Amino acid sequence: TLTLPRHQVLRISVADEAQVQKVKELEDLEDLQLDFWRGPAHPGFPIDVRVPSPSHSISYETMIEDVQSLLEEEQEQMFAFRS
Amino acid sequence: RARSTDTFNYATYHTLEEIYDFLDLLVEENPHLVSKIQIGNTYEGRPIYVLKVTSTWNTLLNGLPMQTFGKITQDYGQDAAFTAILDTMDIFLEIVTNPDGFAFTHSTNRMWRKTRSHTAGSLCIGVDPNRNWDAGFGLSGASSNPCSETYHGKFANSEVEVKSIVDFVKDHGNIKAFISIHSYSQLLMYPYGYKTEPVPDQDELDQLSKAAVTALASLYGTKFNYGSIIKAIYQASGSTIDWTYSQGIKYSFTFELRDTGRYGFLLPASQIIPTAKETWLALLTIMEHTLNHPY
Repeated sequence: TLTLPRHQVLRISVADEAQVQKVKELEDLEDLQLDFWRGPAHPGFPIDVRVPSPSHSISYETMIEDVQSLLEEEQEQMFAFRS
Repeated sequence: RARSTDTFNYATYHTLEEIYDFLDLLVEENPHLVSKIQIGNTYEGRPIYVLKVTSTWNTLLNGLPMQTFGKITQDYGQDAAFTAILDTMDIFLEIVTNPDGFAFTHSTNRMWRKTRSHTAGSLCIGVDPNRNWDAGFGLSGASSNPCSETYHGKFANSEVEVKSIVDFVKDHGNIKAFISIHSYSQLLMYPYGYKTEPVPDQDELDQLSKAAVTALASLYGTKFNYGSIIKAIYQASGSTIDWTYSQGIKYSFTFELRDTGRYGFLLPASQIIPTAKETWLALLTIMEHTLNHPY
């Protein structure tokens, strides 16, 4: 099973069209391994992206601190239900 | 395996096998109300099922364990509005639209969202099933890169998971409402996604959306936005409801469910039931409108 150690999900706030375009450029850079849960759309519309580690200078807040811990919690709940 | 739908735990996530077992339980417990239809097989050979709920045999319903069949059977015969709907229309439920992706999610990569088909000439796997429909296919709002999460596929309906529903809808020929449900973002949207032009039924769909999200918010206050896909979120081509609308299904909607707690694709299990309950109110509003506005 693929694990996601220290992966975070960031909620990015883009202020204008230029920043939207900037994030779209990031989206195209595969080597960054960004996984967009909610892609860039319009200024004021939040963008959610899973990242291996925090980066970039665009304003963001951390939505999920540790994806893996949530996955493990979900697994534990499912196993508990089965048992 | 749960012994009955009574003992099934609705408040946790389940594997594909558990969900398919649950479908069988529903049919076993409600043979005159619910039937299971296999509409195809996935790329990896898993069956794709649709549940058909029909009141054709409603005179036999009194003897059924009503409390065991979730909201639909609970409300049939109890809730006047819903009873009228089911007395007139069948309801089809495709619980798992991407079984291969779902199984892969639970076994290997919880973040997986695409199908599992192989693309010739690429090491990347899978297609976004909501960019693979024959409506503005391949235009802006989908990716031609097989490694992208929004890869539209080689051609419209290239994914058997999509083609199976397409064939089912065409074969039925009389579907009046089609609702595609996704997580997350708290949106209720109608066509179009691939162009800015308003749909011919824009005013009615917008009013109905407003009524539906109002009903939804009445339970827990969860706020949803609504509008056409392209205006409410972003341009998306080859999407499901643009195709269903093009087939003459006026009441075509797509839901992005609640994001309370901001966990995105990892909605906490504690929110499954509240999400289902509030969403049901919106679904009921759309179904009731469909019943009262025949076309």
